[in-house]
Amino acid sequence: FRRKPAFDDETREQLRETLIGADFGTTAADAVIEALGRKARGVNDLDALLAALREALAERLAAFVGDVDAPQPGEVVLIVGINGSGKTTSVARLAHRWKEQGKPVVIGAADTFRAAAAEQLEVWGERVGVRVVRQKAGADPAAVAFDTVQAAQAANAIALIDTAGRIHGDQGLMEELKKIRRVIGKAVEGAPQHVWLTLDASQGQTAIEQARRFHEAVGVTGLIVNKLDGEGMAGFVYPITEELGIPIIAIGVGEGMEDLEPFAPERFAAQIV
Amino acid sequence: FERLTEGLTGALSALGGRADDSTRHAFIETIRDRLLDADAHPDVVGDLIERLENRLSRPDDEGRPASERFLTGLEEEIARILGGQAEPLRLRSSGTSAVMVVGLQGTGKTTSVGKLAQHLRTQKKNVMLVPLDVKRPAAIEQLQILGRDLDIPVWDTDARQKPVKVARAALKAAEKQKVDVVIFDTAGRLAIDQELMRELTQLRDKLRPQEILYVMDAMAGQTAVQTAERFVEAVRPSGMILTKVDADPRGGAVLSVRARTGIPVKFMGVGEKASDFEPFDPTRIARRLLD
Ligand SMILES: Nc1nc2c(ncn2[C@@H]2O[C@H](COP(=O)(O)OP(=O)(O)OP(=O)(O)O)[C@@H](O)[C@H]2O)c(=O)[nH]1
Ligand SMILES: Nc1nc2c(ncn2[C@@H]2O[C@H](COP(=O)(O)OP(=O)(O)OP(=O)(O)O)[C@@H](O)[C@H]2O)c(=O)[nH]1
Ligand SMILES: [Mg+2]
Ligand SMILES: [Mg+2]
Repeated sequence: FRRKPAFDDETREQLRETLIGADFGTTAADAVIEALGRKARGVNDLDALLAALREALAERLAAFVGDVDAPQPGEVVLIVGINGSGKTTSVARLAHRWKEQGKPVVIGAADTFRAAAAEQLEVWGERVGVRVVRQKAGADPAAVAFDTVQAAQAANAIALIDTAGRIHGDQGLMEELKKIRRVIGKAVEGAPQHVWLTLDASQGQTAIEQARRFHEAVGVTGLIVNKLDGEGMAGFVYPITEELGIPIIAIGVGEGMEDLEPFAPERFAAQIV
Repeated sequence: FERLTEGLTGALSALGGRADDSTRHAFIETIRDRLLDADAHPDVVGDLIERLENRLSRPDDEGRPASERFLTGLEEEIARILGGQAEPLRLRSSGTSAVMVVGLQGTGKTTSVGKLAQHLRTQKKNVMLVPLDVKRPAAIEQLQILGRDLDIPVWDTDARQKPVKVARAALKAAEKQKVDVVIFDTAGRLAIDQELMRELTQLRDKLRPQEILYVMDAMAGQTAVQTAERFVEAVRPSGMILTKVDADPRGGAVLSVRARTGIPVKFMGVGEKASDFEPFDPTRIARRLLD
């Protein structure tokens, strides 16, 4: 005996299209539709279903709202992620936000590899009005991280450390990141208290593997989804939060220092549906 | 293409390898989902499957099972979409050629400009780089450092000037200096930013480049096609550089963009160094697509 499906084929297809088009992936899309089917059985009016879907997504993501203002003076925030996902710009935005809140911040330019990475951060530091700790190109990133934490401790500030972009499958670079984390831990017990992974909203299912690998390497405590002012809808946060339980801290919605918003589930869901 | 078949043989054996309608339907749906999860666009996947079903409806004189014919057909269709050998750059046989590099934020344009410069230099071309990203902090510096590392001249762009003005001055100078190829690095921009897309069109009109390269991250998702189409509307790129292929993504986005826009993929970035640059290898992507 096979129970009659909750939606007719055409309705189901339209819901699936919406979710897959938003980069949910087929497994997550089907799971969401299944859950919706149990709640909205027999409803076949597409508009009503889409509204119910939006609500269900917002509700589900509400369980994964992180706190962008959690970091306290004396704590360390490490920003990690693949190449070009918006780490450096996120550091600028976070530093700006916390400085406006009266929290002292010291930025660490621990990307010692990419051309003009430290310079990029220095320009931001100047615009935001926050000190940037750096060394010359090619220096040991862990050493920069260490210096930054020391400087932040002395100033009772938040140490906000930018790292180089790296591919999640690159063993050597993931080892380097583990070392940076270890060295920070040696400078201050329990640090880094916050390890935030930046994700590019325009990417596809690879985001899930990124989250897994970075999490397994250094323990990710929050996600920052950037470039949500673009066309990408970052539906992959659904399978990521489902599997790893990591909260979403904030979103990037532009290239300026003000373009950071705390994660708001309703708005996020409204972009998708 | 052996690995392609291996990946799907699993799906096949799980379905008992029978040839009846419901098994065939389940098999096709498995492939559809596999490709969607590889970031391929549903319209492209739909077309692909439709073409394969048409192939299957024709009789097979070798008497092979439908599933095997389907898989072989799939490999062939993917290879056909991705194109055979990488197409060469369109450069002038004499005089200065202009190459313009465009794309979304963070896709690897500036890094790729350095890589392309190195590649052209090994072909004995005399190259000049022109930074046109006057907005991103230290973007000009980034390209200057890359140029310096490669010992390739970089135009001294003034960040306070408009990109179109800088570009014209640089191109004039390059022509005077008999530079073979001038590569223009533009700022990353959203495809939906009308003003910035207009700027790109204006730049193209002023430079009349021989080659406009669309730089796309190989990890792009379902919005890759609509994004690429907007770049096509603005400047009709003549080629693509696919970056971060070393992240080993399934590659559905490049399959889809190639299928829908027809833009040939000329090069792929396989790492961060200037030497991590290769002519596009369609088999590498094809293999990963059906993993
Ligand atoms: N539109 C938009 N662009 C963004 C956003 N966040 C970052 N960018 C842009 O994306 C590009 C890359 O940003 P970066 O901050 O340099 O990225 P990154 O992760 O530090 O890059 P690497 O250090 O090279 O790995 C820049 O052009 C940024 O301006 C965003 O939320 N919206
Ligand atoms: N692993 C890997 N990283 C790459 C590749 N191409 C570029 N990158 C890295 O991606 C990041 C972004 O590269 P950029 O060249 O700054 O990107 P962009 O498109 O110029 O960025 P905007 O100018 O801000 O739009 C850097 O960390 C590069 O080193 C590649 O093929 N593989
Ligand atoms: Mg950076
Ligand atoms: Mg650039």
